[in-house]
Amino acid sequence: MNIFRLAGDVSHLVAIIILLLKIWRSKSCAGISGKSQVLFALVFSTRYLDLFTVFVSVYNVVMKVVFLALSYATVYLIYMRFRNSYDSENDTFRVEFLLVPVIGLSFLENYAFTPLEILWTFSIFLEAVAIMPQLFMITKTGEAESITTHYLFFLGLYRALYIANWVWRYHMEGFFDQIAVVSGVVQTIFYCDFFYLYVTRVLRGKGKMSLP
Amino acid sequence: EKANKTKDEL
Repeated sequence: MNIFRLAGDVSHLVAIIILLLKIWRSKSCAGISGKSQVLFALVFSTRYLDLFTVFVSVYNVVMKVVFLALSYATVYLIYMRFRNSYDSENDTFRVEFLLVPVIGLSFLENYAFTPLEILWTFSIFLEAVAIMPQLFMITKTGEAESITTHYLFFLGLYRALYIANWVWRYHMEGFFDQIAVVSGVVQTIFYCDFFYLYVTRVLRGKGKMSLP
Repeated sequence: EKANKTKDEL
């Protein structure tokens, strides 16, 4: 464990909690892409199956359980509790355009052709694109509430910190996980455009982030 | 080889 990965995991947790609290307190999921949240729940469900097969550390177990619980709670709030505020007209990204290539690629590119390995690889590739429906929704509505942008900021920060973690582990431990690193870099690149808008619009106190 | 390596990252 290193400070970059710890900060990254905390940033990831903060992002998930920010979103969950926003939906719970405002009793509405307007502007939130339910599809992205379902994809994230799928990412955790396919990646954390090793909870039942290998014990890494207490931290590892606790964080996996927390991420699974919070992501399913978010999906529950969006599609059940506050479904009448779910903005389905704007949450129209075709997730099959993500799932088909990700499934195909995880069968082609993996470390071992075993169910757990393929599911893990699937979850790595899926996480890289899971935010697309949310970013698509923001471009479609032309704006995002500031709390939603803070959610995206911490999500992007988590990915950027993981890249720092991999640089650190490469130099300190010679660790290099090609699938995770390549996919993680692609995922982080998707946030760059958002980061620019976040800094130039939200942090300038505009409140909402309205796209040009 | 890498498949057996413990995946310790979240």
